[in-house]
Order: sequence, then C-alpha cells, then structure tokens
Amino acid sequence: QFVPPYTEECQTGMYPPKGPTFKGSVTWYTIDLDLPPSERWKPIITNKKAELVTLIQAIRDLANAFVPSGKLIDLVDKDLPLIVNTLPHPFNEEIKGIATASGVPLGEVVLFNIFYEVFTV
Amino acid sequence: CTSLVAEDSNGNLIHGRNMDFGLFMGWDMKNRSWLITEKLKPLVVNIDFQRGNKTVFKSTNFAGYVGMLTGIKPHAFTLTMNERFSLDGGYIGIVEWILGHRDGMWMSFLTRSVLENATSYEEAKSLLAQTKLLAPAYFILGGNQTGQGCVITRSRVLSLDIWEIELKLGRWYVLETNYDHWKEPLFLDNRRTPAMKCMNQTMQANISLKTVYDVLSTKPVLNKLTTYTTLMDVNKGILESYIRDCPNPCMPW
Repeated sequence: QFVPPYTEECQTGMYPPKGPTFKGSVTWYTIDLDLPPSERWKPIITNKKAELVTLIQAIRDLANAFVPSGKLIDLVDKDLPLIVNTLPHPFNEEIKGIATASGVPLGEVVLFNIFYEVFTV
Repeated sequence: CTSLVAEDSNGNLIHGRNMDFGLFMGWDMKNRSWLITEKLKPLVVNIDFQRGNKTVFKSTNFAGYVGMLTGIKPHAFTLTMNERFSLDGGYIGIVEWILGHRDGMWMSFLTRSVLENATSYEEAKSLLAQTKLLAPAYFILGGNQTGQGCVITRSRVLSLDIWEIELKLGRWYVLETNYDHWKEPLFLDNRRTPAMKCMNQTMQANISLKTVYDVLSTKPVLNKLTTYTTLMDVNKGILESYIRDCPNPCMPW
C-alpha cells in the first residue's frame, strides 16, 4: 500500500461519507429552464463568483507559465469570444450570461466550457 | 475518471462515478496535489433543472460549466462521461469547427441535450452512439430496467463499441476508466483492475449505493485527481455527490 500505485484493500463502511477522504457535501441549486438562457445561471454564479474567479486566475497563471509573453491569454481574450456565436443555442447565451454575472472575460468562460475538446491538445 | 453501472439482485440499477480532472495542470509540491483539481472542488454544485416548476433532470456540475458530465433523468436514465484519449482528438474537431465544418457536436453539449430532451434509455443510447462529436469520449449510460447499462466507446465520428450488462454471461456491471475495455489499460494507470476486484469482492447480492461508494473510495480508484464522487439510483430518482480528498500516500492519477 505504500508504494505506487498505493493500491489498498477494498474499502468498506465508508458510507455515509466521513473521514479524511470526504472533503464536503455539495450544495443544491435550481435552474429554471423557462428563464431566458442568459439568466439561468445567475443565482449560482453570484454565489460561486469568487471560486470561479480563483479557478480562472489559476488557469491564467498556468498559461503564463507556459507562454510568459501573455500571447496565449491575449488569444483567449481576443479570439475565443468570436467562437461563442458559432456555438449552438442555448449554450451560447448561457455562456454569455455567466460571463456577465461573474465578470470573467467572455473568452475565458468559453475556454472553460470547451475545455474538454481543448484539453486533448 | 471511473464510472460504473451495476444491477443488484432485484434488478435495480445503480450508477456511480468518480470525476477526476486536472492532470499535469500544476503540481503543488507542498501539498502534493494538483492545482486546478483543488480549485475545481469548491465549484462543485448539484443542480435541479426545472421546467414549469417540474424537474426535467438533475446533475452535478462545476459552476460556470453549462455542459453535463454527470446527470440523472429521474425514473428514466442516468449518464456520465469519461475522457477518451485519441490522436484524432478534440483539437482536430476545433480546427474543423473554426474552418466552418459544424456538423459535429461539442461533447458536453450533447450530454446536456440528451439529459434535457431524451425520454428513455434507448433514445439516449441512440443519440449518444450516433451523433457526430468534436472529440472522442466514453458515455456510461444506465436505464430503468434490468439489463439497461452500457459503456459507449466513441471516436469523433463513429460508435466503436457498445458494451452492455449481460446477466446471462454473469456481467452484472459495466465499469469504465479511460481506456477501451477490450484493451489493457496503460500499465502506469490501471485503476480498472482494482475497481473490478472490489466490485467482484462486493458481489451482486451486496451492491448498493453504500458499497459503490466504498469501491469509489478505494485507492487508486480514488486518487489526487478525484474532485467528487456521485451516486445515482434511477428508480428512486436519487443523485448525491460528495467532494473528495485523497490522503497521502496517494497516486497523482
């Protein structure tokens, strides 16, 4: 158990979640799909704005570590917003609403939302 | 990621998943953790999507991410997705998209529209198997009847394989990490064997949300990339998620 891959005996009695492998429960929110797409995420983003800004800053720092000139972030901030209007409805409007509610630049919210496809790079 | 769909002795289907993300995205030497993984944990939220004040589907998200990685359509089906690595990957899909070829779908937008609009396991399976994607993926889908559990292995264009629960063959669960189930996983990242060992040790007679949580809490199925664990029971309409930690010693992936 103390050498990689640290395989341990099959755990038992871990539920209900407790102890060092349980970091916390997850808060419930409701999203009303009858609202305009740009309004749907506002309550969540208002509540999680600080954490989202912290994540985006961490990604920025990583990007700057890879490309110190800042050109990568420029590309994200200047060019990615152009892609948002090519995204299908309602995702394009929801993403714009999240950028407005969080204050995070639109290009960076777009990057967050297409990260799965980008990550393969 | 690790996702599984299991059928208990009464024919109930249980879906569990560990959401692992942030590989090679900033290793924090002091805390021996991944930077982005730790920043994602406070963003984990459960969402009840409603129309006309009625639940359409429920999900676990990272706040600000409009697509779906984990969700349940109560009393109909459950869905998770795991990353699939391929040279013919998402970056090719993005270039095609920029060049104006827009007949493919962004992966998490597909899962979102399936959870929002599909009404049955079969319809969901068909959409997930046949819709062209920008990036390869694994879709792990559970239904509400005996035998309804599958792993769909997708390239960007094709559905390479649909691996289903087959009780007659003794396959009472399907389990997916990040490697095609007909191939050996990367020897440096074999979470499949420990996970299946624990599932087999639990046995079908004892499978429940509790014991699935135990399996997903066993290292290296639980690792430094694990942000949350979700447990879903389709017939009870239950989705519950827990933010995880992996105390040292623990595998970075």
